[in-house]
Formats: sequence, structure tokens, C-alpha cells
Amino acid sequence: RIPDVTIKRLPIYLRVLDRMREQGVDIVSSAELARQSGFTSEQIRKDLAYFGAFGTRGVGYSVAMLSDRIRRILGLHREVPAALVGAGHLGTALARYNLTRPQAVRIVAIFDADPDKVGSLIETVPISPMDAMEDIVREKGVRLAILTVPASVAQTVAERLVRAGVEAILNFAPAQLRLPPGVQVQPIDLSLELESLSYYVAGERVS
Amino acid sequence: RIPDVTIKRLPIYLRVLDRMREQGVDIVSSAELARQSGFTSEQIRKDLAYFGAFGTRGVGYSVAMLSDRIRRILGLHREVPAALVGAGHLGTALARYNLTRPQAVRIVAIFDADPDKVGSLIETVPISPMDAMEDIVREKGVRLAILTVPASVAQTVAERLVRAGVEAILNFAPAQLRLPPGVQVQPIDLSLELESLSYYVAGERVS
Ligand SMILES: NC(=O)c1ccc[n+]([C@@H]2O[C@H](COP(=O)([O-])OP(=O)(O)OC[C@H]3O[C@@H](n4cnc5c(N)ncnc54)[C@H](O)[C@@H]3O)[C@@H](O)[C@H]2O)c1
Ligand SMILES: NC(=O)c1ccc[n+]([C@@H]2O[C@H](COP(=O)([O-])OP(=O)(O)OC[C@H]3O[C@@H](n4cnc5c(N)ncnc54)[C@H](O)[C@@H]3O)[C@@H](O)[C@H]2O)c1
Repeated sequence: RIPDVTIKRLPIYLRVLDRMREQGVDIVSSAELARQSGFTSEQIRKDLAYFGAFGTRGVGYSVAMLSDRIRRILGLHREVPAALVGAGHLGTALARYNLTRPQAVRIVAIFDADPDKVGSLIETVPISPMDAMEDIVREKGVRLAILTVPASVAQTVAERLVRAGVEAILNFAPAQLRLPPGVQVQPIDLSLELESLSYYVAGERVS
Repeated sequence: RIPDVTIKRLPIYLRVLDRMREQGVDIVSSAELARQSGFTSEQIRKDLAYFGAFGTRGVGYSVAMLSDRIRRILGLHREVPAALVGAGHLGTALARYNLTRPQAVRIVAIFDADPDKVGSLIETVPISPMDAMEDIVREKGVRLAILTVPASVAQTVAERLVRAGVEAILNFAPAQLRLPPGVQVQPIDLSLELESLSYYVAGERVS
């Protein structure tokens, strides 16, 4: 089974490859792909080895073939319908960002417990009530959800999403979720990004 | 010079070590640290080697010493004052998240161009006008900023932050910033997280 850390790097490779494709680049060496994605060529070769060999030694990879392959590996060659729960400040920003650019993973349903929010639109997607979740999630074939509710309700809402058929959750709520083993939870903590950035302005200079 | 990818992993190790410290764990093997942080023990050993040896072969690392060391490497043993520019949906969510929990990197100033927002508070921090940026950033010793403005103004606002003394920017705006070499820019694109999560619900099952 492919390591989660490899799966996390694939979208970065894809981003670089798509950019190269636009620039008309046909072949890319692992050194160049490494340089542009911020990883080492050994890391890239290791990651890609899980999916079979694509490159020609001494020549490199076909940009078109490699990007198509990674796109398929991730399931991004078709639309992947997603739900967002918690249309607050963060949820609204994420929904607007997602819906205002072309993306394979697309938010098709938004849920919130606040009756004053239910019924309003975020970029053409209406905010639905929580009791409609099971029906809408099943109907739209949603298996991926973004969780942007308060920590206090995160576990209950996550369980509800799983009961509705969701198998992958991008969790922004600062709460550890306990869910069945078949559910992939990706927690996000943006303070980790601030903590690494601190190195460059306040960190120790090790020689 | 230490690779950026190593610096990005350090806060994750620190998170795990702090948790262990709370649990009263004194010694941790690189295998256990690897298991809990999601990386391999070789990766951890390689990363830590940049900062000198800390572990005892066959025994492991002192949890207290290693966490203190990483905290100092990142500069998180003191408060690191940060500014946020763009108090919209995303900026407001990030500021509230940052200011409602103890963190070394702390938002001490918020700026926005909207006169209707200037003067209001986010968790005790007032929203200041853009023309006060240079003064406030210098006065508070801010060298790290979070950019959550629209893409159309990101470059100009970033340049302004740099002129004010900022040397590290966490950039959420979907715009590539062109800044002097001494400025560390960390772009964030949360759609990359959605794209990797897609693998678990829509991706290819490679045997
Ligand atoms: N991980 C990070 O880096 C990060 C950054 C910012 C915010 N956050 C977290 O994201 C979450 C949202 O932050 P925010 O600032 O947008 O908060 P918010 O209060 O603006 O939004 C929360 C939304 O959830 C809704 N809600 C509350 N209970 C609900 C329930 N039981 N079912 C469905 N919806 C419900 C509310 O009506 C509201 O619209 C919080 O948990 C916050 O701590 C995380
Ligand atoms: N990287 C990601 O994953 C991600 C996710 C969500 C949003 N975003 C991006 O984050 C940014 C903010 O998103 P949002 O939904 O909060 O938008 P928003 O419109 O709610 O907020 C933007 C804020 O910036 C302020 N602003 C505009 N021009 C300014 C200027 N010249 N100087 C200072 N402030 C100015 C506005 O007054 C407003 O308060 C956008 O660029 C959006 O595309 C990125």
C-alpha cells in the first residue's frame, strides 16, 4: 500500500507537470521535476516507482504521459464531488476558493446548522440544513468532505458524514476524530506552517 | 543550509514530542517518533543530523531535550510577532484561530484596506488601516506576515510588507509573488490537500 506521504506529494508533481505542459515542455528529467517541486530526484523516483516505471533512463519522463498517469492515480480525471460542513468564515472562504476556479474535486453541497445561513448561496451552491445531509450526500455520490465546524461538534458531525457515505475528511477543526478504519482523515493545522516559517525570521542559524 | 522540506517537518516532530512530554514519556526511539509523525526513521535521523546528534544509538532521544532543541531551532522559545493582511473570510478565521490558543507565533497586527473593517476587533487585535502598516510593523518588530488578500493585490501588498520589514510571508492568495531573495515565501494551496484526499475515494488501486 502506497504511503500517505507519497500520495501527498503527487498533487505537487501534477501541478508542476501541468505548468510544463502549458509551456510546451515534452520531456522532463527527474532532476528538473525535483528542482521545480522542491523534492529530491531520489524522492520522486521512489514515489513514482510505486506506480510502475515511466521514465527512460538518461532521458526523463514524458510530461503528458506522467501528468495523465498521476491525474488518474489520484482520481482527478473526473469530477470528484465534495461536501463542506460549517459555512463559517473558514468554510465560506474555502467554498468560494473552490468554486471560482476549475478543479476536479468540486464542492457540490454545503451544510450548516445555523437556520439563518440555510438557504443562502455560496457561488451557486446553496447552504442546506443538516437533516438533509444523508439524502443529499447519497444522491450526489459525495464521498469526500471538508469539515470546518467548531471543535466541540467535530466528532458528531464527522460521524454523521460517515453514516451518510463519506470516506475521506479534510478536517480543519482542532479535534482528533475517532472514525472507522476505512475513513481517511487528513487533519490540517495551519499553525504548523507559521511555526516552520518562524525559522526564517527567528530561528537558530546552524552553520 | 538546511533544506526547506526539513524545516517543514520540524513543527510536526515538535507537536509529537510535546504530546509525549505531556504523557510523561522520557525517551523516544526514532522508530516511535517516525510512527507518530508519519515519516520514516531514516527521514527523521537525516533531518535531525543537520542540527547535530541528539540520540543515543539503541536507546533513542530525550523527549525534553529534543523538543527544547527543535523549539529553539525554529525560534519558538519566544513570542514571534506576526501581521495579517486581508481581514476577510479567510483572514478572520485564521486570526481567530491563532488568537484563541497559546502559540509562539502570534498575530499582533491586522491590516485591511476596507474602511468599514478598520477599527473593529478580532479577538482583542484591532484592524488597522494600510497606511499605518510601516509604522506598526516596525514598532512591533514584526518580520512574519500572513497574506489573505485577493490575488489582484497580492504582489503590491507583499512588496509593501517587505518595505515595512517583513522577511517571511505565508501566502494564501493565488498569485506567484516576486520578492527579493532574502524574503521567504511559503505559498499555501488547500486544493492540493483535496487532490491528495481524492486518491482515497476516487483514485486508482495499484496492487
Ligand atoms: N486548522 C486550522 O489551521 C484552522 C484555521 C482556522 C480555523 N480553524 C477551525 O475551523 C473551524 C471553523 O472556523 P471559523 O472561524 O470558520 O468558525 P465559524 O464559527 O465562523 O464557523 C463555524 C460554522 O459551523 C457551523 N456549525 C456549528 N455547529 C454546527 C453543527 N453542529 N453542524 C453544522 N454546522 C455547525 C456554524 O453555524 C458556523 O457557520 C473552527 O473549528 C476553527 O477552530 C482551523
Ligand atoms: N490558498 C488557499 O487554499 C485559499 C483558500 C481560500 C481562499 N484563498 C485566497 O485567500 C484570499 C482571501 O480570501 P477570502 O475569501 O477571505 O476573501 P475576502 O474577499 O473575504 O477577503 C479579502 C480581504 O482583503 C481585503 N483587501 C482587499 N484589497 C486589499 C488591499 N489592497 N490591501 C489590504 N487589504 C485588502 C478586503 O477588504 C477583504 O477584507 C483570496 O485571495 C482567496 O483566493 C486561498
